[in-house]
Amino acid sequence: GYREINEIDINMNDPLFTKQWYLINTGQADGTPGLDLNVAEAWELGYTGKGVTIGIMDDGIDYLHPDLASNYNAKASYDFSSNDPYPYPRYTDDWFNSHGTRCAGEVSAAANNNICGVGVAYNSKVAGIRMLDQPFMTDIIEASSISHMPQVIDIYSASWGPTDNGKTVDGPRELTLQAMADGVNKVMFLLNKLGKMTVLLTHTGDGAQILFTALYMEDFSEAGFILDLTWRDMQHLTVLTSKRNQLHDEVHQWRRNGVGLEFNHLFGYGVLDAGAMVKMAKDWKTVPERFHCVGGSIQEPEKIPSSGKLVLTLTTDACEGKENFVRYLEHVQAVITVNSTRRGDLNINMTSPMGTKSILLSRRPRDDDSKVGFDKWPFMTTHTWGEDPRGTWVLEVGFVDSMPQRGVLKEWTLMLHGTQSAPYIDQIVRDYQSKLAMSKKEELEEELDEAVERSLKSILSKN
Amino acid sequence: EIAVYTNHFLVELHRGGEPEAKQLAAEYGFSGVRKLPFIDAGYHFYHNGISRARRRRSLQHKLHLEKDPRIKKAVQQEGFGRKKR
Repeated sequence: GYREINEIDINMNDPLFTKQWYLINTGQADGTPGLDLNVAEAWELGYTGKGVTIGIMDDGIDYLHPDLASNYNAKASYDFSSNDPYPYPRYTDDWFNSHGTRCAGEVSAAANNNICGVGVAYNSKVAGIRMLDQPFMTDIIEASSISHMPQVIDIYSASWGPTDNGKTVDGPRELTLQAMADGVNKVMFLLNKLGKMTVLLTHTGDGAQILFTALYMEDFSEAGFILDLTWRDMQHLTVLTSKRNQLHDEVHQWRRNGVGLEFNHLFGYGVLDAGAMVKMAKDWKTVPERFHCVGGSIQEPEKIPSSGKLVLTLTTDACEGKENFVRYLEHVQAVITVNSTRRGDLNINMTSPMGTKSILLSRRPRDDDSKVGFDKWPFMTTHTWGEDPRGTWVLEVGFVDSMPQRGVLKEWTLMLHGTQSAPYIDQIVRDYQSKLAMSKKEELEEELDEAVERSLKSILSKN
Repeated sequence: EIAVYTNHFLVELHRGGEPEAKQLAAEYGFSGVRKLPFIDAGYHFYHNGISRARRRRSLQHKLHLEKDPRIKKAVQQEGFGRKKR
C-alpha cells in the first residue's frame, strides 16, 4: 500500500506543518521518508478529531494561543494541586512550562489557519489539567487528574513519567492505579468508548526528539459513521495494523511469534498506521470477552547463580475445562519476587510454549539496589498475542555483568489474559496480505484441527 | 530516596457524605476538601497552613484526624518526582 508522499495531496498552509515529520515524513531533518503515522491517509478518508476531547495532563495549556484557542475545552480544565479552574501555564523566564501547550498543539492544533503546525487529530478539543508545575507530585493529584470528568474527557494523555535516572522502578501509585482501574471498569461496564494510543517515535536527525502522540477514535459523526469500539478492540487494531515500516535495530531483530505476528523488543508491533486503523475499524466487530487464568506458580525460593542462569519451567493447561480458560492470548504477566546484591544486573527472559521469547527485564547499569528488589512485580508482555498458552513456559534469570552477584527468586506466578474463542474469525478481511488475514487463517486452521481431534476422540470413545 | 511530605491528605470516612467531610475539614483546620470519584467515602483534604513539602510527616494533623471516630483512615501524601518527556 506504499504510495509516494507527493501522491498524497495534503495541502496545509500552516508554516510548521512540513516540519512535523511524524505526520508526513518526507525525510526532513535527516529523517526516513515514510516513517510516520500515515495520518495523511486517515485525513484523506475524512477522519479527524471532531467530537473528541483529550485531557492534556501536563503544566497547563496556553488557551490564548491562536492555534489552540478555538479548541480549548475550558469546562474540563482544572488544577488539583491548587484547585484552580483556570489553569493557565505558569510561565517561567525560560518557558519551561510551555510543555503542555506544545503537546496540546501536536494533538489538536487547528489545521490550515496559517498558524504554527497541525494537530494529528485536528478538530478535536483539548482540556488542560495542570499538575506538572509543582516541585513534587503526589498520588492523590495524579489519581484526581486521571479521573477528572470522564463523561467529557475521552482520552487522558501524559507525556511524562517517573524520574528516568535508570534506577527507579517507580510508576503509578496505589490511588492512581485504583483510579485507572475504576475508569476502565466503569467504561467497560458502560461499554463506553475510551481508548488511548501512545506512540513513541525517535527521530535520529539533528532535530532528534522523543514524542508521545495520542491518537484516538470514537463515534466520528464527522466521518459519517459511528464506531462501536472498546478499549480491547483498540489494542487488537493496534497489533493488526501497526507496521514494521523501516524500523530496524542491529541488536533486536524483528521476529515472528507463534501465530506469525511480527514483533520487536524495541518497537513492539511497529509504527501506528492511522490510515490502516480507521479502515479496519470501520467494519470491526467487537472482540469476544476476555478471561483471566492463573497459569501456575512457583513459590519456593530458588538461588540465582552468579554465573549462568536459573531456569524454571511452568507447565500449564491454561485452566482448560474451567470457566475461565484462556485459549487465545492477549497480555501475559509474570508476577515475580526477586532480591539480589545488585538489582540492575538482573536479566529476566520468558519463553512461551510456542517458542516466543520476551525480554522481561534487561540490565540497568545504574540500578545498584540491594535491598528492595522486585516485590510481586507484574512484568508483562504482549509478544505472545494470539498464541495458545497451553504447554510449558520457561523463565530464565541471570546476572549480566563482570562482578559476581548473588540473588534469590522467591516467586514466579504466570497470569494469562485472553479470549476463549478466536478473536478474528468474525472480522471481515479486505486485504489478503494483512496480518488480519494471516491471523484469521491460522485461527480457522487451528479450529479445524481441534474439531477433527474432538470428533476422532468421540468416535474412538464410542468404539 | 528521602521521603517528602506534602499538605495533601487522603481521608476515608466510615460513613457519611460530602457535608460531613466538609464539616470535618473545617473542624481540623483544612482549607478544602474534594470527593474522590473512584473511592467510596474517599476525600482529598488539603491544608494551606502546612508546608507544601517537608521532610517530616505532620503527625499532629494525621493523629488528630485518625482519632476521630468518623474517620477510617488518613494518609498524608508523599511527594515524588515526575519528569516531562
